[in-house]
Amino acid sequence: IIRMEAVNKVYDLGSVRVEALKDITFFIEEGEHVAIMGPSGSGKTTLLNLLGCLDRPTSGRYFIENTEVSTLSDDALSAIRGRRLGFIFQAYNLIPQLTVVENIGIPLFYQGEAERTIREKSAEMARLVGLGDRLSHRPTQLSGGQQQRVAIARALVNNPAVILADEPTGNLDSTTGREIMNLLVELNHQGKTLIIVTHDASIAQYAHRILRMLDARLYEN
Amino acid sequence: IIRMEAVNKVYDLGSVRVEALKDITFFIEEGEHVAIMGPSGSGKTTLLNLLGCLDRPTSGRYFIENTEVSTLSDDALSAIRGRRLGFIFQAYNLIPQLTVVENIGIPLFYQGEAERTIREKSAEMARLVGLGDRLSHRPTQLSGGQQQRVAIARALVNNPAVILADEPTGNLDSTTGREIMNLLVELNHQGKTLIIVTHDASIAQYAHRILRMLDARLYEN
Ligand SMILES: Nc1ncnc2c1ncn2[C@@H]1O[C@H](COP(=O)(O)OP(=O)(O)OP(=O)(O)O)[C@@H](O)[C@H]1O
Ligand SMILES: Nc1ncnc2c1ncn2[C@@H]1O[C@H](COP(=O)(O)OP(=O)(O)OP(=O)(O)O)[C@@H](O)[C@H]1O
Ligand SMILES: [Mg+2]
Ligand SMILES: [Mg+2]
Repeated sequence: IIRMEAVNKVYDLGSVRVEALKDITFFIEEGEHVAIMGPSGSGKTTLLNLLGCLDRPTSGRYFIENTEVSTLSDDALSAIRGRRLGFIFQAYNLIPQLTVVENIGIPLFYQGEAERTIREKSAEMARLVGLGDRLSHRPTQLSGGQQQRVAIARALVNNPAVILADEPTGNLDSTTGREIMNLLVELNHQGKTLIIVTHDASIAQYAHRILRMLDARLYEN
Repeated sequence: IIRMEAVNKVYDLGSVRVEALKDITFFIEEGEHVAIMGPSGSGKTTLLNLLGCLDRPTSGRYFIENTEVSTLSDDALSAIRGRRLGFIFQAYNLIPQLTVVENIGIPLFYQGEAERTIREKSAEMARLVGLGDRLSHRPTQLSGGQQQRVAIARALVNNPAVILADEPTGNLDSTTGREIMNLLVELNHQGKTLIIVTHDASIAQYAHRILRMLDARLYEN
């Protein structure tokens, strides 16, 4: 379902130039559960952002279902992101002015779903991650791990085909982290492709396959 | 050095009322290294914010070196925070417009130190946490774990007597996490009091004593 060929990513902002991805070539099958591990700064978030169509390679080619992503317009990319992908950000990216339920419902809002459907699906998703008694709170009224769970619920509410998770359990205790992994593994068993960036070996071991990043390069065991 | 007696904290904002801390009584000796563990939402950050004088109890008494904190003016509290405390925030709270070096130097800037001293001490602190080649980057040009390390460096740059750390290794790989813990343990051996909130048992085991939070209450083994 996903394929990269000789992908490079350079951040070049004049004063700053960083080669964040070097010669990345790999593929992921539909329905696979893959973990990506590696030291801080090795390029994991940069890779996940490219996979999630949030950014483009500096060179090389990236295919989703055999369509080269670089040939797609911004609108087409946006449609793929909205319907097929669910993204859990390392920094959550919650909207401070919106409640838990409203934050979770954002992907459905962009899909033009009915308001009542959005509210019901979002509340159900909130309960699924243990936030049923926090529906009206705003992000600043939540603990770190509760904010992380809002980000997780938002990524799943539109029933995406591919779930990309950047350190999804970093602020969760081990019990809550296990509950979240059981939820993600269940979704994988239903056929969703799962790509999880994690520092935690106990989280990576749920995966079918572990890829490792080191200094902007990707290695398969 | 630190003592709490029957401390309660209630968040009451009309539509929302949460009893975040219930009847908290405990003390920490000077130079101790204490870990605080507990499930997501149990009150750890709330407790640490009170310990760090960033917030006040709803009821009960909090003493720093036998002075009751509630009797102090906001200015006096601010002085304690600036000179005696170093705080590593769960969400980092970095200033987006400032570089790594400028972010780290903020506590020294508020203490009125000379600009050149600030720059030298901040650069040295950056190198100590492995960011020597990222001095001019801004937070959005850093990985998650690099941002976390800027927050750590900032908390240590003014040589505080008490270090309060909220999930200081949540976005770090195990090797970098160990390096940070070795740094903190070294500072503890030099006499600094260390209070670390963590979900990670492998981080908590560095401590002399582990306190546990559950549903807003504190338990000692
Ligand atoms: N400003 C606020 N208004 C209302 N409730 C709040 C506010 N801040 C925190 N809470 C609630 O207080 C409780 C304790 O929050 P706290 O941030 O201390 O938890 P925590 O133990 O640090 O959790 P985590 O491990 O997820 O970071 C949570 O249930 C949270 O929803
Ligand atoms: N906008 C940017 N401009 C310049 N350099 C950047 C930018 N964003 C990231 N970098 C650099 O690119 C490298 C890779 O960053 P990335 O966020 O992918 O790392 P990571 O593996 O996710 O790290 P972590 O585990 O700490 O989250 C880092 O060294 C970082 O400093
Ligand atoms: Mg990252
Ligand atoms: Mg917390």
